[in-house]
This record gives sequence, structure tokens and C-alpha cells, in this order.
Amino acid sequence: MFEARLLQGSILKKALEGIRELITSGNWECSSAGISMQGMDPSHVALTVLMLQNDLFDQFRCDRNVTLGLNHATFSKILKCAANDDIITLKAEDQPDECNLLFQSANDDKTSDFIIKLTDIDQETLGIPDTEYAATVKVPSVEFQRICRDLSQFGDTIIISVKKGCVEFSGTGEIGSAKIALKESGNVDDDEKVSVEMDKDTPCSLSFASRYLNYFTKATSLSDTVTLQLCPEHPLVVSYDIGDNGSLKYYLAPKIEE
Amino acid sequence: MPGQRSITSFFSSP
Repeated sequence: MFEARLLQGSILKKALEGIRELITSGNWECSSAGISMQGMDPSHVALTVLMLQNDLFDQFRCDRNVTLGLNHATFSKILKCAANDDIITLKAEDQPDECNLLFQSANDDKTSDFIIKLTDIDQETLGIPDTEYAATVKVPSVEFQRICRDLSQFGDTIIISVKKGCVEFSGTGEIGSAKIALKESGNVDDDEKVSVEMDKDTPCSLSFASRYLNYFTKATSLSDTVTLQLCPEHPLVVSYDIGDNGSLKYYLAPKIEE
Repeated sequence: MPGQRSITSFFSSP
């Protein structure tokens, strides 16, 4: 028996917004630790990893590990039937062929009950090695969304460069070029803060497909800040924290430098 | 996609 009740049902709605255009369907692995889902886009350029720990839920029960093979277009259609302030409960049997979704309005005057049929998804799980990143940058998620959108007008590649105290995003194309630099904020302790941490103060610069960065920013509403981690010759990590008990992370393979 | 590396060249199946 699996049952998970999420008071802040909007979290699930927002998380799926950040997933559904990248991964058509995925195995949502439920265990006593929580719910996780990993998947690649059809071109195998980006890996998306969602983690919802049991503490994120106000009620969580998972007697045996359960795999929910979900079609994300269908899942998204059903979640759109939930209001932003609804409480969402997911329920499934031990070896399920369907999953039950229950939406309760905040004042408990409306309940909606849905059943989604599960599919067998033959999907390999990739191992993500521990990496010491050369640079870790935190920026307001709305700012990152805007930069990715603005630079996409110039070409299909965005170069992210980190040097001491500064992160620079640039793009070049037929119409011209653009360069947007964010300087590290002073001692401001709020979500507007930009922080740049570097290992060994070595500048780091990598090129990425703007299309994928724009897909990732669909998760903007999950968190006020986004963390970017870079390492030469490694995938970029773009992380949105879901409170203290969850995260949506994207790993994006770099483009080959010309 | 030209010039694009694959994520599977970095991460492998355990």
C-alpha cells in the first residue's frame, strides 16, 4: 500500500510543469524515503531528476517499494484539474496497474477523485557520479528565466562563464550578439541575491543548448532561487529546491566547443 | 543535434 498526502498540492503541479515537455513518461519510484523520478529527453541530451522526500508530505505510507509508470501528458492533464491550494493525495496498491489521485479543496467543500492508468516503462536508471564542481552560482530563478529567454533570440547556444565574483551569459547569432553579466551581491540575505563560489578561482566557461535551458526554466515557480553548477567537460547542473525536502535537478550535456 | 554531446557519455547505467 502506498499513500502520500501533500498539503501544498501546487508543488506537484509545478514540478510536472518542469518535467512534462522534457520527458514523455517516467517511472515514479515510491519507497519509504519518498518519491523519485529520473528520465532523459528523447534526444538524450538532458537528464531530469525529481526528488520528493517523505517529509514533504504530511502523511506518507509506503509498505513496499512501488513503481508508478506515468504518462506525463496524462498526469499533467489530471493535475490541471486541481486548484493551486488543493491538498493532493496519491494512492496505489502494492503492485499497481493504476494510481488514484484525490484532490481536496482547502476548505474541504469539494473533493475530486481521479484514476490514472499506469504503463510499463522500460527505462534505464543512470548513475550520477559525485563531482567536485569548479563553480557554483545561485541566482534568482526569475532572473535566470529571463536571461535564457532573452539570449535565445540570438542563437541556439548560450555560453555560461564564471569568473571571480561574476557570472556571464552570452549568445551570438546572425542578428548580433548579447552578453549579460551578473555580479555577486554584497551581504544581502534575500532571494534577490547572486552568489558565486569558485574552487581555486579558475575561470570556467561552457556552451549549452538554449532550448534545453528554456525547458528547465519551466520549473521557475518551484523556487525563488536556482543553483547552477559547472565543471569543465561535465554536464551543467541546474537545481530548483523544493523547500527543504525535495528538488528538481537537470543535468545538461555541454555542446562541443568549436 | 550537431555539436551536441549526449548525457549518456557522462552518466552510465550502474
